[in-house]
Amino acid sequence: PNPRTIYSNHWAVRVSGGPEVAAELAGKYGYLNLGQIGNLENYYHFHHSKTIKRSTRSSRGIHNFLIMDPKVEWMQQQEVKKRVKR
Amino acid sequence: HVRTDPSLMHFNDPIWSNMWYLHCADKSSRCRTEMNVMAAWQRGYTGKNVVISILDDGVEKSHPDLIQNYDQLASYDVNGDDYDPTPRYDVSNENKHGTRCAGEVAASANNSYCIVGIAYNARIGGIRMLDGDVTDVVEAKSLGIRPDYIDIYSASWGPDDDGKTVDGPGPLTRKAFEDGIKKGRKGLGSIFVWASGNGGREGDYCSCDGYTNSIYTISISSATENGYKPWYLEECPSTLATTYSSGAFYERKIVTTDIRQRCTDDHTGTSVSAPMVAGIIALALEANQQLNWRDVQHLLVKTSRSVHLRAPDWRTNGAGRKVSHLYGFGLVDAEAMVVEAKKWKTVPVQHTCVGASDKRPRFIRANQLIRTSSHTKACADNNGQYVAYLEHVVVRVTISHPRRGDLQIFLISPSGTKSQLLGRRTFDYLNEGFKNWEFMTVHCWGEKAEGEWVLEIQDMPSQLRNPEIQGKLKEWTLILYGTAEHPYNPVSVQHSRSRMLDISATDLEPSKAALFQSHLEFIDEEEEYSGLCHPECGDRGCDGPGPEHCLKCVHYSLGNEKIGRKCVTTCPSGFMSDAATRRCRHCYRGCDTCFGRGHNQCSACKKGFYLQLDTSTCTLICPAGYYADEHQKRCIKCHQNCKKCIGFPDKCVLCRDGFSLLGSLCVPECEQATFYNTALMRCEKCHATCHSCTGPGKEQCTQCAKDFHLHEWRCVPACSQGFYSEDVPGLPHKVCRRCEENCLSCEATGKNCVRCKDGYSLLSGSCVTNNTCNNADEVFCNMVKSSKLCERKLFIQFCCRTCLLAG
Repeated sequence: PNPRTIYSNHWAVRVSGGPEVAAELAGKYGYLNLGQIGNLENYYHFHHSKTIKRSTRSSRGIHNFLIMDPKVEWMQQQEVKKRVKR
Repeated sequence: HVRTDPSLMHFNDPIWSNMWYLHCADKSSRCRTEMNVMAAWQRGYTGKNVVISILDDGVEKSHPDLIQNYDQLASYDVNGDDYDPTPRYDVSNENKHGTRCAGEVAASANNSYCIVGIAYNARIGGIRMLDGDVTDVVEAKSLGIRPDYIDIYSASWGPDDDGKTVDGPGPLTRKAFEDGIKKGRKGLGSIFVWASGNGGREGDYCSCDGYTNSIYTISISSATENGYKPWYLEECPSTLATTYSSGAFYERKIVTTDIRQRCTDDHTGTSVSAPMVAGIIALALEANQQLNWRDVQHLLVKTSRSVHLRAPDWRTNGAGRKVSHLYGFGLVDAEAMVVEAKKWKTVPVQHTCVGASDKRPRFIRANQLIRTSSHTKACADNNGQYVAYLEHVVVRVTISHPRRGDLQIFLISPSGTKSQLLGRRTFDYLNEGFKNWEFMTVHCWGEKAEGEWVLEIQDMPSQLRNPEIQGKLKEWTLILYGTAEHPYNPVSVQHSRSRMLDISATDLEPSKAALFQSHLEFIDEEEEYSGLCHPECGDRGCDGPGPEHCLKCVHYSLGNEKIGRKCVTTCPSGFMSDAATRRCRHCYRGCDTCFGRGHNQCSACKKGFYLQLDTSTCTLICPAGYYADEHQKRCIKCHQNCKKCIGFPDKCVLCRDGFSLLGSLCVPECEQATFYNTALMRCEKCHATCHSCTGPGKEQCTQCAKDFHLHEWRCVPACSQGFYSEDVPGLPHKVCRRCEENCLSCEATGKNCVRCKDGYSLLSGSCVTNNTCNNADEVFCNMVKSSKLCERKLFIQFCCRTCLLAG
């Protein structure tokens, strides 16, 4: 069988307008904003503690509302990737 | 010309002597110093003011060999979201990888501990990101930690190397790479070094790893001490260069730092090679801090050499550079890197020319080759995109296919350089094909881009497939990267390697020149030698005192022009004396002595190999029907009845068909109810009670005859008291089983007892003790009754008799 995708309870969200807008959005929909993703401007790391940590199904519900928010330009639920040391 | 003299540099680090890939202290063993690291050190470059970070499972910052060069600002714990990259310790030392890689790069020198790092004065940090769920966010964060501060990111991990995975960076990680090369190092571009992959044994191909296959990463592969492909190495055309690494057990390994403040001599895999190159790049950056990310790739292409690395596919590309799918442009050369870096002029700006996508669908039929071509002017009509001289070439393809691993893809450049973009992968049974997958090759580096590019796709089924389901090439696009002008100063292009290594005191910064002038030995090529020659030269002259300086040899010449020759009295182990040419010729791999160079001309084998006399070959594993004799180092034939034996010809563990194992002997299989009598060498009848046996006695039955019962390992006509008879599927006879405890005789099924031992009474088919419970009052008995405990065998001893007697 093909390896199945495993979804985590972390999201990457692209929001313009700075960290305040990102923080406001995270709070509005019940996410914890873990800050900007590395050096990538306008990309933020959101965490949702009430979503199952690892699942073979992508999450819906509240997350659908976030993506529909006009301030959110792009959003992606994070998939757990298999990475091996060489 | 600078001569490296190891005696001029000595370190007190205890494992320095084991660092065979850096120096050659022991003249009697092979020298593998072609990476020329010491020569770069002797020029004064040790990685000072260069910052490297290891993206891995953490770095033990308190390790005595790392603490001096450890840099807090080059470190972060992405898994724990703090600034401490210390690995998580567990009993299996799972998280040792990052610390091992870090030591290779920047272990301190002369601190009496472990080893010497290649850039032993560089700053080293660790980004702990592999000890948790790895996501696109985690990777993107890790690659973007302090890009203006960290010069080199070294990563020795990637998608599974299982030979069936096709995976690469997600959108955020791709963006992190792009941002890194555009903005990192204050606009010069971050340098990402990557291990090419360990899936050699699984037949993996590193083009299926989107990290090593990226134009932004410097993909590094490995060669064994003897210049062979290590068992773990993956091939692909995006590999840029190679370092020595580990190989077979009889070849030397790499030493480095280990967690728990230890040292190790057991670090293997391509993760050995990526940090080595990170260290060498650090030396080049010290020589020239203004190198951008593409300058570094150009330097590697220009200075890496094939030396004695053995690959079947070394070829010279249209720009005159030797390249292979195993080793890229070859073994890195630290000295050449620093020398070139010092005088390097930044290459012209990178142009990208994206060709038109060819969306004409083409079926890929099994066992056939499809060929499609694209003529390109390399965007000559667009100043900002024109690519005259190539760097990376990318082919983006979308293919559907019922079994992806059966596909092979090739790209042929206008100059005729053929890159294998994809090799067959036996384990890749997936039907996912490739969706906009970008295959990358560096094999056309330096060639002219304009002209006809040919894409070839071949489908070679590895097993029976439904002929009605065919693969289909849906779309492909050629993407050319390079420059509009020639990347190098035309004058320097003509420099030979010896010219390239020219050095004068003015090339060095004043402080370094003063420090290292005494270490440099300048040789005047015109000066004639007039001293005594080595005895092995005889009277035939020499240009120096050593056996390597002879003009001709009295006895035998050992070595070659590339690695150097010397005269010897007798040829060493692994060589044969060719009296006709007076040369020591290499025996075949594994041969210690030989009478010819062929694989079947060995007369004794090296350690770990066994001689097979009838074929005169040396093998690691003796074939079926032979055993490996450790004393004689030979494959000895087993007894003719043995299929497999251990230690002695007649100590069989597996027999040929028609024979069966009796102890350690293979004896002929006898008919039913007979056994093989080893004294009389014939089959004889078993006892009448046996179905099969090992001897004539009735105690030697292995199975009982029909109508007999196996009872206490004997065959008896009926079971004795306290036992019942039971059929066992697959056996010709019945078996006597014991009735349940305290039962004298039971029903044929064995479930219900019919007679109990003294002191026990029959209750519901079980024997319960005659003793009474002293705590069985009315309430208790009601509970026992209501729970129906006495109907269950497990609880039948549970005061049931007492409660029943009490009514």
